[in-house]
Amino acid sequence: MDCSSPLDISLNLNTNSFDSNFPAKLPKKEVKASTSGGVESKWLVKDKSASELREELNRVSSENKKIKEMLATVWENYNALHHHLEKLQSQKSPEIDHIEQPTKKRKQDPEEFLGFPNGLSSGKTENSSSNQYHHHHHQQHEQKNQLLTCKRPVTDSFNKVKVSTVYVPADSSDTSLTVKDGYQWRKYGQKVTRDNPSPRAYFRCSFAPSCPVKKKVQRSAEDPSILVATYEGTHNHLGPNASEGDATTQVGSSTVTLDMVHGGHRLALEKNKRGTMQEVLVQQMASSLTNDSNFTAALAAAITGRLMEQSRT
Amino acid sequence: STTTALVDELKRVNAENKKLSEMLTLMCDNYNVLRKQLM
Repeated sequence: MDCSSPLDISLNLNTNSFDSNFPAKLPKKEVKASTSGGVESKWLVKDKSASELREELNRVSSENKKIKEMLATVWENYNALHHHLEKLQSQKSPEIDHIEQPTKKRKQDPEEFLGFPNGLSSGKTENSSSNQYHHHHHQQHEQKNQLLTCKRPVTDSFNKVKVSTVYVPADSSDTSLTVKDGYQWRKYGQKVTRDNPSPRAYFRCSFAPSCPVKKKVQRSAEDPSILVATYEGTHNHLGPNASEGDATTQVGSSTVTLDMVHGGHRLALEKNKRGTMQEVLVQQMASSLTNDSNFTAALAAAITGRLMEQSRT
Repeated sequence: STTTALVDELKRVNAENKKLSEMLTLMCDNYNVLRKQLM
């Protein structure tokens, strides 16, 4: 199914042709083969004729075939929906998705997730020498494998990770992509991205795997003298230099931007501000002192005494 | 003996049917989880 087309999320199982109690529409919790109970009782009827048994067998076999078809349809639809969902997610956060791919591979046991019954899981069924059995068994196993390949906990990908961004000025000759933030990091990868000529480095907190925080560092595409560090997650431990103002303690806000892109201009403005502040302070001190009559008198006396001393010598 | 073989085969197919039905139920559940995520 083409994911780009508007997705039809109904299963479209052709249940009309199916003569059992399968639900016409999903969702339904109970899906039962209608014959389970009926056949059981028929086994117990000793005097059941062979022709009747054959008839019953044919009926159950055809039902079996239809269930398999339905299962294949559901699997196809599930797969299509799954791809569609992944596509949507990757559109939302392509970078995060890319990084998390290796961890997705370490998924939980898919059989566990699906909760397949043990008998099916181990592929063991009753013994039979007929070719039909082997064919069925093979089909069943194949379908199970097909199902397993598309499984993973769908809810996992919806866990939100706190992301914060920090801009740090750096020497353009320095290629180490190191951002000192008080934590120790282990580099685990580097790649070149389409949108930026500088490579992007990936770091994990040195306390990994117990600490889930990851860091990406890349030079800004606009200004290569700026390093852009993106933090994902929150440290679950204290940093070695916690007092040094580590960047990830500010994780609460979604983005922390230290705007140093126009650094020179900004610094000049800061200097001007400081100069103006100092002038104002000096003026305030001067005015408060001149308003103080005691201070004026003391100052006058000191000056006069000095003058007198000078005239004596 | 033919009847016994038929009964055995019937048992086997029936058990397979049951397991396939369970798989289908699980598949439907998973499908619905995905569908809810999309809605």
